Amino acid sequence: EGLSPSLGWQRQQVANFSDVRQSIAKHRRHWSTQTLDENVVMPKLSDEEGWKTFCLGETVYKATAASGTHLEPSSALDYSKMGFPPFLSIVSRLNQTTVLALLEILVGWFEEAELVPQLGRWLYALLACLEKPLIPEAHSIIRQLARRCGQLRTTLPSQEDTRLPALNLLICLVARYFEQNDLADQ
Amino acid sequence: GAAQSDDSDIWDDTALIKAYDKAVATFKTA
Repeated sequence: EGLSPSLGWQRQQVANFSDVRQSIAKHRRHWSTQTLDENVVMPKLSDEEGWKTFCLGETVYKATAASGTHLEPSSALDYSKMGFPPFLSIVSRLNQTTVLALLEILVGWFEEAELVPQLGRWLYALLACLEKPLIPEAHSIIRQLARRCGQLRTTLPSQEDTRLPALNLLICLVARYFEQNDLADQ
Repeated sequence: GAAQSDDSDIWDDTALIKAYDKAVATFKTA
């Protein structure tokens, strides 16, 4: 109670998200053919550790893996430390198999971790690229995501917590846009 | 035309990141 989003906000997010998906479809060809900077080396599909480092950065991923100590980023633009954000030139290159595999990797990581901004952005971007109708594996992964968000939300100390909007956004998109209605906030 | 140029301004390489950040920034509780 007090942590759930308003219905108006949920409706607005679903409408905006639908527009975002249409724009991705419209611009995908353009962005997928743009040359990537030479420092952007996308991991192979099977390279789970590589993808975690690519999306979350060494600062988040390797620090979590190494007993919770935090590595200081050397620069705000050092993407190997901070992770690559979901630039359109990157996500437009991902086919559905990769989108789903990456969702599975990041949702699996999230089961044992906090919601950091890098993760929120990537989860949003991957949901925006996830084609409907969903295949059963996709259903299962996004439901796991919404449940984890709900679980984490119950642990927040107040509605001022900076993680609350992101958790509610992800729950809203899974439940309302992807029609997992039993998970929706009323 | 103007609409096309507006659209390409919005849909730069960081468009998804901006869309996410905007959604989070406008959050309202019930």
